[in-house]
Amino acid sequence: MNLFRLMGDVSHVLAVFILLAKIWRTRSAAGISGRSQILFTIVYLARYMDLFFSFISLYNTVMKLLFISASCATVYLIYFKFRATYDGNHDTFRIEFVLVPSLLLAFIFHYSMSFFELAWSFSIFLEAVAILPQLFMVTKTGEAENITSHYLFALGSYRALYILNWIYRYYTEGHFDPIAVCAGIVQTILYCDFFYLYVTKVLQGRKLQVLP
Amino acid sequence: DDDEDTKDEL
Repeated sequence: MNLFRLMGDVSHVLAVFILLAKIWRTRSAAGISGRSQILFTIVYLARYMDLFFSFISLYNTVMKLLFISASCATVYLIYFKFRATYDGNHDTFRIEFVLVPSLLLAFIFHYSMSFFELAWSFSIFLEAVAILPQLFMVTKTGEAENITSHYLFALGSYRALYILNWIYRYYTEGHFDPIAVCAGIVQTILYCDFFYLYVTKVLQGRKLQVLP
Repeated sequence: DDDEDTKDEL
């Protein structure tokens, strides 16, 4: 555990809670892509199956359980409790366009040909693109509420901080995980456009609006 | 050991 990794995890947890709190307190899922949240739930369920057969640390276990339960709760709030407020008309990104390629990539790039390793690879690739329905929705509606922007910023920062963690680990431990690193770089690149808008607009007190 | 390293991350 190094500082970058810890900051990455804090940022990840923060993102998850910002989203849950936003939906809960406003009693509304408006502007939130349920499809992205379903993809994230699939990511966590596929990646954290090792909860059943390997124990790494209490921190690791608690975080895994937290991400699984928070993402399930988010999906529940969007599709059940506050379903009436969910903006399904604008949430139209076809998730098979990210599910199928992630699955194919997992069959090509994996560390061993076992079910759990394939599921792990699949989850890494899927996570990289799971935000696409949400970004697509923001583009389609042309704007995002400030809290949604904070959520996206925290979520994007998490993988960017992981990249610093991987650089640090490479130099200090010689640790290198090509699948996670490549997917993590792609994931971070997807947020770059958003990061720019966040810094130039949201941080200056304006609403995030996408130019047509 | 290397495997453990990888799976230590979230």
